[in-house]
Amino acid sequence: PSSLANGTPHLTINKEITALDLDSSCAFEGPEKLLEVWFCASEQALPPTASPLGLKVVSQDAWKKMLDLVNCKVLSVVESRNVDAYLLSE
Amino acid sequence: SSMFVFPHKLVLKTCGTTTLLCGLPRMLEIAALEAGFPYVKADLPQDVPAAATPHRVFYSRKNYLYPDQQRGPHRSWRDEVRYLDKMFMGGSAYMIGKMNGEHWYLYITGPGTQLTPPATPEEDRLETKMHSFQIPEKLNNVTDSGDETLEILMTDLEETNARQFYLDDASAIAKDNARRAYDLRKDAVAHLGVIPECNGSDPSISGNTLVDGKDDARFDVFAQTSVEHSALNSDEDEPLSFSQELSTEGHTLGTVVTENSGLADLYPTSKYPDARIDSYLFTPCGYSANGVVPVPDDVESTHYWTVHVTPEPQCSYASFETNVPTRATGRSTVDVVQHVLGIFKPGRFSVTLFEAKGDNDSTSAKWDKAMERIKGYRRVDRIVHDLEGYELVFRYFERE
Repeated sequence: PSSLANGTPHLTINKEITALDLDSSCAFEGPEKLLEVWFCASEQALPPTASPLGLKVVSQDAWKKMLDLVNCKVLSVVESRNVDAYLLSE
Repeated sequence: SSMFVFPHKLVLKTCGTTTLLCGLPRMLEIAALEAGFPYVKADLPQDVPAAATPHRVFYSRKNYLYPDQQRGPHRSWRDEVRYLDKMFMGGSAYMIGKMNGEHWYLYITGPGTQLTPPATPEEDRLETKMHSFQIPEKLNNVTDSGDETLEILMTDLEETNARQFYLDDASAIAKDNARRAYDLRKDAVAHLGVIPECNGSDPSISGNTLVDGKDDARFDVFAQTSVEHSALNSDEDEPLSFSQELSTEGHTLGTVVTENSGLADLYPTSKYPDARIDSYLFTPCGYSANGVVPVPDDVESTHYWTVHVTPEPQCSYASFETNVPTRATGRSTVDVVQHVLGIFKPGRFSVTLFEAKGDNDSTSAKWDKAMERIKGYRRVDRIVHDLEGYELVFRYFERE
């Protein structure tokens, strides 16, 4: 979106998922698992084989399929120039 | 749960019985085949055909409350380490904190991580070499300086504070807000004969998308909807009943909670005009929020914060994590910690500050000292780890 060019983040809500009854009654385990995978040392150090956008070139559908393996669904996404923030179910 | 995708790294934080590590092989495959990062054949689960070679990998978690109910490789730290060791060569696993109390686990690989090669014939090894790309020394040595992550893990939340993350409480606040908006409009029409416009931004809505909204945009939409309902019934003394959809919609109520709890003031839009918060309130309780914080005058630099809350008294827990660098905000780490603690008022919490070693060691030492005294709490543990290129400081506090 053009808004990304001037640095304004852009929100998309996944109505298909949020329309479902996301019942948290069975939630019992708050503590999270946290994984951080770096593919190079910084945004400026992307290797020549990589897209200039790096991981940000990857489609949301590809990430959603990966997240299926984790048992998470995408509720909404904020896209910004440097980072896309996915809010997930569970 | 949350995921943050940067051009060069991915952060995935998931709770409950999610199987986070099961997504890792596919993550490496996506990085290789879709984003074009150098890849090799590796001995990974799920038979992924190619896996990008990461620069570094960090995996961490607090000790689980109910480990027996976890699934896949997450039933024990030993299983998780075994899973990771099968994928990466030379990883290091740590347990930090008291074994018989609050502790935290960390698995880390050093710069230039190597994937575990498959036990395959020579011809496949040759193929592996063909796909490999040697990262030039000067790129591989780019410093991680400036990278810092602060994580606060809180348990035993004060019950009153935890209540604000329940749908019933948030819905009541939302209704009050709508009523106030209605009253304002009614007064304006009665006294001035005009219809006041909503304050704040003027978001446009297209399909499922809310475009260019500021942090209070959804609330404006929500308040405006209520006003419009009322306008159709201006002869009535009371506003129309608050619509069922608006009083239960997770994103709408998430925004109400974000504003009401004080999380919206953490990195306020008055100081960070392009900051954006995306939040969701679950039914009947539970809350998640992601914030993106573009640093003014530095379009190259956008950071994140994230909060997840499980407010039920028997397992109350909240986590806060941010990589917004203190140097960019002018706000000290201890200020951020105090702000977050004020929202949840936990009985116990741990703080981990993971910081790339750089030129700011004297500043870090000053903040380190300030972190020793958190009002209302007694510092029980302070453990420092010197990890390849990073310093990790873990602290554990209990209410006095």
